[in-house]
Amino acid sequence: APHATGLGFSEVACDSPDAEQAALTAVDYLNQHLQRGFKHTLNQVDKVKVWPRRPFGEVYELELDTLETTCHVLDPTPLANCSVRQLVDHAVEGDCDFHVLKQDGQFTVMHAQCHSNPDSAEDVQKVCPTCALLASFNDSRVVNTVNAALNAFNERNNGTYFKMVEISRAQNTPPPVSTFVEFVVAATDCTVQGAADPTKCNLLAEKQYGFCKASLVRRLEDEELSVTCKVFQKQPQPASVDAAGPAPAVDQAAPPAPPANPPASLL
Amino acid sequence: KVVQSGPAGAAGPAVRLCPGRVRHFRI
Repeated sequence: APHATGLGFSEVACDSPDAEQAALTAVDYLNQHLQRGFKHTLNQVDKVKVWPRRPFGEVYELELDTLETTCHVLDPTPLANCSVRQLVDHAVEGDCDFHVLKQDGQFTVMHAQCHSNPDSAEDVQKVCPTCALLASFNDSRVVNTVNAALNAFNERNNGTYFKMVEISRAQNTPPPVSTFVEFVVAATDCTVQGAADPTKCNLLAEKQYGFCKASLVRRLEDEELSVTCKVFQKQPQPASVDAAGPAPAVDQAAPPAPPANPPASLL
Repeated sequence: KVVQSGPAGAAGPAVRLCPGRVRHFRI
């Protein structure tokens, strides 16, 4: 039974089935509304308060800790199949406050606010003194690696010209000096041969994104570039996109269906 | 914050309600 406080709300165990269901609904909501970066997964329910709601239902006020996964938010892979980014990779963690309404057995997010930060350099170096830390996206080595990787991908991909959408993460390692990047590309209305001026190439109305990982290893006078991209199925443009933040509510009973076909991979 | 520990006269150790379990690793 809820633990009455006399303060208007009740306290329930953070690991109670209802708190867990509310937290999972909240994390689904978070991932559906993230517009860049990687999907997050629930690590811990920090606090739960349950407020009665008139005329019906109750509101779960949750504080959640989340961890970054290796799946980009545009990747249709279900969250359950996404690996958690490990501390040695300099992962990002999230702190979130949610209000989730429970009514008629259904959970609906009413309010969401999250902050995310990379783990501290000290924490990473405590477990791995030689591991690479995250690099700034405007670092010249990062920008060079991303541009070289995108060019290489387009040269091998003899058809549609893919444009840069977002640099998602980047790391520079000590000698042999290497740069590792992860970035998002999208198909345009240009062909590779016809993309003399990429600024004139427009994204397709039916968006087709790809997620790429690349590395540039530098040895004396030699550079070795490697790039792998996974191109996802085309995504119909939603009727309205709330660029300012999360919509006020989402019907968790009807999550968007994943694509019927697995994502195509291009090397 | 004042929290009632349970029904008056209830015996036994207090149950820790929160935070919940760590699912992956502690930050």
